[in-house]
Amino acid sequence: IQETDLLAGGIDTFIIPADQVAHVQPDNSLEHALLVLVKSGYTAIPVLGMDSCLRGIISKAKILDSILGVERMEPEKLSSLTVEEVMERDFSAVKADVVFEKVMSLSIQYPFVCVENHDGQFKGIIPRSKILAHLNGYLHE
Amino acid sequence: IQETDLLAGGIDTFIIPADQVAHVQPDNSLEHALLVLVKSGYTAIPVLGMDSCLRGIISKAKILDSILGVERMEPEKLSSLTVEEVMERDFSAVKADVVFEKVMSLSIQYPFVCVENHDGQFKGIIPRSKILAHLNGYLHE
Ligand SMILES: Nc1ncnc2c1ncn2[C@@H]1O[C@@H]2COP(=O)(O)O[C@H]3[C@@H](O)[C@H](n4cnc5c(N)ncnc54)O[C@@H]3COP(=O)(O)O[C@H]2[C@H]1O
Ligand SMILES: Nc1ncnc2c1ncn2[C@@H]1O[C@@H]2COP(=O)(O)O[C@H]3[C@@H](O)[C@H](n4cnc5c(N)ncnc54)O[C@@H]3COP(=O)(O)O[C@H]2[C@H]1O
Repeated sequence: IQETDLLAGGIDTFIIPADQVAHVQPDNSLEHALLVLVKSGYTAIPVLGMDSCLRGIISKAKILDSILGVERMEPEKLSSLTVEEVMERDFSAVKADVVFEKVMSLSIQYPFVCVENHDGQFKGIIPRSKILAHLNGYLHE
Repeated sequence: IQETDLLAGGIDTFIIPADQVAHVQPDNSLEHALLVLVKSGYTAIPVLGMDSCLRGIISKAKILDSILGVERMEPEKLSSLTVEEVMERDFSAVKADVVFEKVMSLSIQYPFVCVENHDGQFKGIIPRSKILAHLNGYLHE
C-alpha cells in the first residue's frame, strides 16, 4: 500500500473493542481495581464512568504509589481510596474517525490510545503493539 | 531514506546509553528497587549483575504482585524479598550490531529492548517511543 494510504487510512482494524478492554469505574475502591488489574494481566487500564465515557487511566504503578506512606506502606488505603482519587487524568483519546497518522503520532507518548464515538462513548483502545505490528507489516510488503 | 536502508540500518542512534538507564542489582531488596522506580519515574527497569550483565527486569507491577498475600497485603515482604527472587527473566536482549528491523520486530512484544555488547555487557535500551518516533519521521519525509 502507498505511504499516503497508510497515514490517511482508517483506524477501525486496530481498535481492541470496548468489550475486550479490561476497565474499572471511578467509584471502585483501589482494592477492586487492583483485583481487576491482576486478573486481566495488564499494568494499566481505562476508567469508565456510568455513562461509558472515559474518565482516566488506573495503573498498578499508580496504586502502588498511593499506598506508599512516609514511614511505611499503608495497604489499608486500598479499601479507603477510590480509583477516582488517584487515576491518571492525562491520557490520549481520539474520535473513531481520525486517520492512522494521528494515532501513530500519539503512540510516541502513550502506551495506548483510547478511542471514543462522536457522542463521547468509549469505543476501545489502540495499543502500541498494534501500531508497531502494522508498520512492521507495511515495511515488509 | 530507502525502506531497505531503514530496516537494514544500525541501531546506535536509538539506544539510551547505560549511564542514562535507571537500574538495580539482583541482591537489592524490593524496598530499594521500589525507591529507585519511584524516583526514576519509570514503571519497569533492567536488573544488572555486578559484572554489568543483564539479569532481568523489575517493575512496579511485579513488586505489587509479590506483596499481595492471600488474606492481606504483606508490605513487610518489601524488605525481606530481593529483586532476584521476583524479577522477570523473560526479556528481549540484542547485540549492539543488529539491524533496526530486528529491534522493530521485538518491540511488538516488549516495551523496551535491551542492548548488550559482544562480551555480554549492558550497553543500553531502546524503548518503543524511540522506534515509533523514528518510523513517524521516516513516513513523513
Ligand atoms: N495478555 C497479553 N498477551 C500478549 N502480550 C501482552 C499481554 N499483556 C501484555 N502484553 C505485552 O506487554 C506489553 C505491555 O503490557 P501492559 O499491560 O504493560 O500495557 C498495556 C495495557 O496497559 C493496555 N492494554 C492492552 N490491551 C488491553 C486490554 N485488552 N484491556 C486493557 N488494557 C489493555 O495497553 C498497554 C500496551 O499494550 P501493548 O499490547 O502495546 O503492549 C503489551 C504487550 O506487548
Ligand atoms: N520521564 C519521562 N519523560 C517522557 N516520557 C515518559 C517518561 N516516563 C515515561 N514516559 C512515557 O510513558 C511511556 C511508558 O513509560 P514506562 O516507564 O511505563 O515504560 C518505560 C520504561 O519501563 C523503560 N524506560 C524508558 N526509558 C528508561 C530509562 N531511561 N531508564 C530505565 N527504563 C526506561 O522503557 C519503557 C518504555 O518507554 P517509552 O519511552 O517507550 O514509553 C514511555 C514514554 O512514552
